Amino acid sequence: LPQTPVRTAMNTIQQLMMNLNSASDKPSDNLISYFNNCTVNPTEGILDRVENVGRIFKERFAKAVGQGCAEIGSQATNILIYCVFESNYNFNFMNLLQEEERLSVHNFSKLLNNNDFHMSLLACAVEVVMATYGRNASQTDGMNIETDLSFPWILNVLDLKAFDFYKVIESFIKAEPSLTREMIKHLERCEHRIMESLAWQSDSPLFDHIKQSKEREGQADQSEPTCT
Amino acid sequence: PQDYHFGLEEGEGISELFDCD
Repeated sequence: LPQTPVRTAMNTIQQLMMNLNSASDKPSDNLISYFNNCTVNPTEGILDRVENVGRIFKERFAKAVGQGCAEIGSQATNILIYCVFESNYNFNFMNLLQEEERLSVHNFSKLLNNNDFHMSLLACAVEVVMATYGRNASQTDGMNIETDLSFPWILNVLDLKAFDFYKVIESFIKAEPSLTREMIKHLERCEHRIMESLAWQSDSPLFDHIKQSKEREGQADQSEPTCT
Repeated sequence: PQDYHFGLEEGEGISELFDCD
């Protein structure tokens, strides 16, 4: 059948729902073994953080969609929360596998206790579902959203720096084989938008990043004897 | 995914990006 915008939308939502079928809201045994390898076990912090993000998102989403769409809002929220759980843990596990192979490290205590990393990952998972459900829902049942929920709405909701969100996108795409082509293109557009404007806002961590790499370059120059 | 432009270089990953290496 020819792909109409509505049919594409419905396919994407169906794909998302299929992903959720295998959703689990608890970390897998493999992932728990990584957590147990950490100097400081991150399990409690991760579970608390996911619960907090779910609560904050629920409030802000309900406020944004207006009372008229409360039911769709709560449906979307429930889908979102489960997808975030599954995506979060799945990504963690896949990413740690890659990092373990790449760095030959087994103790990821620093990374798994890094708040910016986890918040960026959760925001990325939320953005995927929002982009799938939000835009498509408005196409399919004319949901009248009072606030624009498209990117970078989630960064403001979670008080997250765009540059930190940018850092997880590529690894997220690598670790999440079930992402649809549309979703990958959407995340790539987010990347471009961050690099073109959002990352250059005055309080962005990008400036520290540039400063530190310049300092590292400066040190590298000094360490070379001039005669070479 | 073929049509995504991976930009991380060799030796760069999520651990380095978050200064957790």
